[in-house]
Amino acid sequence: APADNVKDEL
Amino acid sequence: MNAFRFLGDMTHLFSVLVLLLKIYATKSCSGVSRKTQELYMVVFLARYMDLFTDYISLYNSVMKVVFITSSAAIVWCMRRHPQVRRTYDKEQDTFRHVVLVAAAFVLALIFNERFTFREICWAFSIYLEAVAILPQLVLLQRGRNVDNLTGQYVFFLGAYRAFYILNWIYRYFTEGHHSRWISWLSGLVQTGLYADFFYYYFLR
Repeated sequence: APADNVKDEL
Repeated sequence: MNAFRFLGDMTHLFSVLVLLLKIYATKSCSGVSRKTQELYMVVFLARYMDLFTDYISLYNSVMKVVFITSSAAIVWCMRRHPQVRRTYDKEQDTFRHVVLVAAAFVLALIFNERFTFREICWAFSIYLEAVAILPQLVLLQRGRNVDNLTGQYVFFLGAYRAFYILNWIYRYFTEGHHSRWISWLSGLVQTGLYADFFYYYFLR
């Protein structure tokens, strides 16, 4: 699922 | 967004502001490794390419712009600012940081989440960030004159990564077990590198 490797961290 | 990550981002931001303040207020960058600053600029440019393609949140976009512009401003000051550039001790800052860039790039070609341009750049930036502090640590240990602003700069950088490790532990237990092994391993290496600095810093 794309959600799990969204780079949401800086 | 959990408290650990927010605290991590804030200490990271604070470390950059401390350095900018030191350079701007004292018009001097003595004791600061320009090579480390150049590596950080590459880290941010390689990692925040998705700034214009993926919108995650206003916070995320604003912080990316702040990190890219502040690291570029520090490098510009150390290379171009007429007063500051004179105080850069070139012969002290001798770490061959090209080796770090090459090693991080090779690692990113081998260990990445997907063999795509974006993912390889992202992994490259993660690996490079883990070792980017090395020229600065070498300069500090060589110089012995750890002037307190530069020492504080490195201290906050270490604290930022330590908060991120807490953030990953928190996310692991609350958001399910996504594999973030690239971040975890390089984050551990990065924080480990600071450990000996903290040892010297507190025993000084």
